[in-house]
Amino acid sequence: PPPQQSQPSVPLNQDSLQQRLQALLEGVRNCWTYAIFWQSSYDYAGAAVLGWGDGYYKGEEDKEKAKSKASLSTIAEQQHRKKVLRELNSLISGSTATTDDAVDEEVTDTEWFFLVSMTQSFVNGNGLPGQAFFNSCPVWVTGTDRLANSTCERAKQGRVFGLQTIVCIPLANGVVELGSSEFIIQSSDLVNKVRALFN
Amino acid sequence: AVAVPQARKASLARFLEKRKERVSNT
Repeated sequence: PPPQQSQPSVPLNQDSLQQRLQALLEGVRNCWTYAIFWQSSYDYAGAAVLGWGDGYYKGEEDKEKAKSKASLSTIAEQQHRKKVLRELNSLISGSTATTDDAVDEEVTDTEWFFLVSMTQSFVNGNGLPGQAFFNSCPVWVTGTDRLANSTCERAKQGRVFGLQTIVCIPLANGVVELGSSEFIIQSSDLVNKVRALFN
Repeated sequence: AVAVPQARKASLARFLEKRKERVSNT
């Protein structure tokens, strides 16, 4: 197994994860839209699985641009997103009241991508996070062309939802993924920062 | 109805809360 996976993995609780994800995005120079920690575990058949650990959505620097992009999605798509958000809101708050303005606000593409991520998992080296974990090597995909032409479904999906950069950094017990609607060139500083914060 | 695994509820609640803040700030 890759050396990083052979280290004992220390489970992080969700508060601690959230603090680290937030500290990461607030502490770096570039405009990252979100950070997700994919937690490693094993399925019933013993296959390595990366599933949702926690995530922090910061949003886009240019909120007006993000909004105008969201308005390019079809009316039906926006209605669908708002309906899902309303249902999730009810589920969390335990109320069916829909007087919340936030629920009726347009759901941007990157917000939707982040939400959909909560339902995803990656088995045996699949997807960008799986690839990074399996090879113990960061994956850095920048540019709409590279995302669109990637063999990974998540990269293609990211491009469709307005991302220009997706980075996956493997750790002993999972993967930190960062995404941005900006074009961000590779930097070892970020990789070091993630490792220092999470390992 | 939407089924959300318990472990993801905290993330979701936080996302919705932050979204509320973002919307009220614009």
